[in-house]
Amino acid sequence: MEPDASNFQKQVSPLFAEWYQICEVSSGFDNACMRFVLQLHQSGLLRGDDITDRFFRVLLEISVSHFGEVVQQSPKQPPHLIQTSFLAIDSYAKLVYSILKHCPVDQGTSKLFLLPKILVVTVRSIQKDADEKKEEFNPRPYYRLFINWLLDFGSLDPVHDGINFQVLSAFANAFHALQPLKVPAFSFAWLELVSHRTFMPKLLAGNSQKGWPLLHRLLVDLFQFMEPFLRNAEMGELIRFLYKGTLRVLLVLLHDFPEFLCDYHFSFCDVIPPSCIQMRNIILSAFPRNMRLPDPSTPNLKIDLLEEMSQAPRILSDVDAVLKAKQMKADVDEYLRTRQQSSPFLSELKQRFLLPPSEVTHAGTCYNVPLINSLVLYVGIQAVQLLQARNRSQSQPVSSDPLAIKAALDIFQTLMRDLDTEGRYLFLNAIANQLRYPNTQTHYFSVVLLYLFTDAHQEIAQEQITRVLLERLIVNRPHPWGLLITFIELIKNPGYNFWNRSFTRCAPEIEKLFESVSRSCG
Amino acid sequence: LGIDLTTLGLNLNSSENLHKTFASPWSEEPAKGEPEFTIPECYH
Amino acid sequence: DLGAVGDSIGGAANSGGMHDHLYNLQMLEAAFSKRPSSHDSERAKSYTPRHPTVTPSSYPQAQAPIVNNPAFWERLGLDTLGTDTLFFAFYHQPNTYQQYLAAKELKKQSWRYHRKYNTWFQRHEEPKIATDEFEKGTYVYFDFHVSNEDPNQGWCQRIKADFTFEYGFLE
Repeated sequence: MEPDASNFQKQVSPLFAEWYQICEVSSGFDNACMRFVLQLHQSGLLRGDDITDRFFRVLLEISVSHFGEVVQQSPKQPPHLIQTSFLAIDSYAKLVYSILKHCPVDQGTSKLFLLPKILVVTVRSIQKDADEKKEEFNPRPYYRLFINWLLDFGSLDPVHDGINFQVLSAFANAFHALQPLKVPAFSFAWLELVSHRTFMPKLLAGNSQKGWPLLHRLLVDLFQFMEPFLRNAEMGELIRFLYKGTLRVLLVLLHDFPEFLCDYHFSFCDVIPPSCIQMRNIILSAFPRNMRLPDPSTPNLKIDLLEEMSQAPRILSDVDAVLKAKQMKADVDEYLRTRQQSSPFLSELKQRFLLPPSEVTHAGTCYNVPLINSLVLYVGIQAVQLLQARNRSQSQPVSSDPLAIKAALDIFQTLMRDLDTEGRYLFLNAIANQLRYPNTQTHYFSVVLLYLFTDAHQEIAQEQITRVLLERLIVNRPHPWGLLITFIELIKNPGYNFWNRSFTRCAPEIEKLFESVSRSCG
Repeated sequence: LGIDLTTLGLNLNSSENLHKTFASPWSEEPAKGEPEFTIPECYH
Repeated sequence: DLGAVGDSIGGAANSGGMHDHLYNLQMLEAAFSKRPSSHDSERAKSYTPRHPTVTPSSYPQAQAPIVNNPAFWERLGLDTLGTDTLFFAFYHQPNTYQQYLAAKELKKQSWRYHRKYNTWFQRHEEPKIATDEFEKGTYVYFDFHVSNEDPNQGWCQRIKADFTFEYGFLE
């Protein structure tokens, strides 16, 4: 095969035309197909080298340009014409599938060794096409190509679980490379592919959850793209459309795969802006399917006695990664271990949470939210582990709370005292993000939040704690179970003297709001 | 205040999995549900 | 890469190959009008005959939707005349949902597909011998009867005595 571009294309086109004829024949397609694949193999086009890349890239370009020509002739495509515009793309998709199915491979090489290479060629072509054409870029032929492949590869013999996961992870990597932050013009097609019923459920079901990190990464890609647009509550029509599409995907996950949302809640909360309360509530409301949640408004509900409250939640996100990245983990561990009052650790905390001025605009806040989230949950996990160790040992009287439990409270009290209103709001959000289904973290942070309410020296802090809870309750459902039981405790338990706080009556509508929310909480 | 999530076209009380008929993030209609079937090689 | 999200919101936006906020919005707007339609993910659903022949327009020009309805095939299974229709769909509509439904119905009627002979067999009586590997006995099988003098050539059912059905060939 001639390596130079124009000749190469001239030699590839007739091969594609020949393939197209084969797809059209009636019986004996299989034999003709195998002969054709063998012919390609013998002509050295399927070695997996540079020629192979060029071969697939030229075929893709021919297919996409065919789509463009058909669409150009009749922009308003009636449905039956849609099939016509995809003829070349469908043919190309089928050729790739047939090659992977029939191409002879050396002993020990995976049948699918060409798939990652073909996907790299496809991703590069899409990125190049999108960068060159900008607003003129048309994602539909590429969307069709991936849909064809997902349907074809999805029909692979399920026995070869390994093959299935190989295919799924190859596509997941391709979609990650095509994430909206990299190819924004592909965003709608991208989310449709990632959430497609032939892809997302397969990533999550089976394969002993090996696909979970891949979907987690894709959802983080989506949230990172949307985050700047979602920071302000009012959204334009376009973002609202994308936002509602995202809600639909999250609702499918909440309904069918709640454990996935449970286990990755921490990293999702890192990239969902604080203003997206309902979207975040969907994730925080997820609970394991085998769990039955007691009605939070049950009179005299003893949540401490719930068995699940003593079980630690599974957290698959990397909780202390950001602490490590900011060289804070060692200091936190040191303070939890020694609770050394002389150490500057506590007094420096606020400063370490502040972002460098250069990043403030981009991040939309002066604080490093993932760092605050990471510190809060990391400290909580350490404290819970020690509390559980102490409860197991029983021998120690309650007064001898291990140092670290008190040290953890020191950290939280310091943050309540030192942070400004914005910082305190983000800190309280980090705590409220742990109020989920019954588990040790929900229990611990519910107690901590109520303790901070009592311990607050200024009413503004108590008002802020109330606000963080209330704004999560007044949005449309769903509402996380842990949030409800915390708010109910706050308004019911006379110990918090809630109703005598002036801010509960600071305006008639606020008063009505508190009454309606407390009614809806039973 | 968010939106009423039951108006997004998904039957959140369904006892069946939603993903089988999830058509698209942009559509309120369930997928018509291509019949899921596989044909053993020897049937060709 | 799969770990925590990154050390500040939108962190990825600073890494290579990313665009700024405004560009993203412009591209999103452009993409909105070209987002996939529901037809974009539909395979060519109607059964496209490989060699379409022109038929009078009064003839049905597309398959009746009922052929996609499993209940239609179950009805055929109950009606012996329908069994031939099941075999017709199985042998003449390869690689389609109809073939799949016909095969499912035949199996329900106790027919078993022999992978080596590509033929459906049904026990004519309890097998004389049955082991873990095979069974042997008299079977009815569905065959295409080809003979010039015989006017009623075509699909037929025959009896095969002393046939050994090795389970290794059972689909």
